[in-house]
Amino acid sequence: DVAKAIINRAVYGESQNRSYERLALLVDTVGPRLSGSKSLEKAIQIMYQNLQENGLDNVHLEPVKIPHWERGEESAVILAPRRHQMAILGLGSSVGTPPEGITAEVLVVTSFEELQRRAPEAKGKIVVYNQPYVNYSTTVQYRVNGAVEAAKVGALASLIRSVTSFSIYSPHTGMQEYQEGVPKIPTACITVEDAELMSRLASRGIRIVVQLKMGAKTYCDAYSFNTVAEITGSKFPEQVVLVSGHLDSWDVGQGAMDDGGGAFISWEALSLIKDLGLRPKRTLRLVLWTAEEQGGVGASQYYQLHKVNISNYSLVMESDLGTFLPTGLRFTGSEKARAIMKEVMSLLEPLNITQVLSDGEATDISFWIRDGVPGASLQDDLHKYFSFHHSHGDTMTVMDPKQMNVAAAVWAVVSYVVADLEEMLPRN
Amino acid sequence: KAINKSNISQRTFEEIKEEIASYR
Repeated sequence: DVAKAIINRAVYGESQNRSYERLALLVDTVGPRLSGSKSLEKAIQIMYQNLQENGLDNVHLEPVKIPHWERGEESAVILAPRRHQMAILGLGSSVGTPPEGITAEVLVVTSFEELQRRAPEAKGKIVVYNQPYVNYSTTVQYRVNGAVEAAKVGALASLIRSVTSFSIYSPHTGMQEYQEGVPKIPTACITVEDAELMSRLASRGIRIVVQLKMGAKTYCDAYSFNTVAEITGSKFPEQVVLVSGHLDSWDVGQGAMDDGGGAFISWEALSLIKDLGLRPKRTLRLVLWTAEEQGGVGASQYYQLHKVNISNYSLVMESDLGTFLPTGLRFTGSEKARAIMKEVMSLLEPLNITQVLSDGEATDISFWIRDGVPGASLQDDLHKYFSFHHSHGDTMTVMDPKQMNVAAAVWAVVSYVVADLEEMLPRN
Repeated sequence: KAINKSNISQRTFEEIKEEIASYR
């Protein structure tokens, strides 16, 4: 009755709302936690103390180096055909503009293909991408590569429609990349509403002029830590089930949903198991990653350091898609491992959450999954998640304690049972 | 690709199913 005991304690019992309350305390205290920022390092120190006070095993910080970029002051104004101040969010690693800003005519396109077709028009302009939202992984290409593709055809800057499934005039940020040999131009996201406004104006043949000012700056890499805590295994202590979320966030909102929820239900999983006096046969290792938003920078260094023990990792788990009411577990692994996970998820029948889906990848555990270790991620309401993702709306107000309780219960049952099975999960 | 030490399972799927059911 272990599964039932975990579910009862998390959803109906005395641990109810604990992960929500712990998260609220942290994000209300330190706020957003951008890579390289002091608030991120403060959050790491607070978690280091929290995990020690929680009496978990082997609590320690593993040093890594991470990017340090700062947004500075930024603004964008449509000067013609009429004056209209736009809400924008510069993209991580973007360069800034000169102090006086960049004032130029706009070329609006809805795709990279259209940009190629109209390349001769782009020179000396600000390219505005009004790409339709398809899903996150498809549409995020415009945020990541928009500046490079615009620079290749001579543009001075790029403004990209926010990658979101829903907008109430909410700009969304995120990382973007430059390319060797391509001029680095400033790049920012604008709201869906402003992208569509400029698209309509352009479709009527109206000339649009925008003034963009960005104070973005990149500094040399900063020191940071991945935060680690364990429940040491009783029989195969050298074997590991890794359960994780990331502590860093963008510099908007509170980073409560992305990925405070994932980090804190992962901590809650260990707390629930400890509260019930359980100790699985394998070590259950909590890792709270740093600098995930810059492309899994902390996790990549953890992987380099620990891959020597890859044969001892039975399952790697990261929750980084929100902790609203879970609808199932995303999983990547062999068919036999998938069949076993289906049995594990059947233990969650009391919550009616038993689905095992595909695509268990998440940025910080992708290195392990790429090299054969089974991986899992929590599935929930992605439309809601991407409505708030990387925006000022990512605060405790979007979080729901009851849904977090259920998410923590799912996370705890899966991680504990796999950690306690007599054998590790089979691989291809 | 790395394989885990006990990749050769000693147990049938039915045995694993029974083991997991014991957590119910």
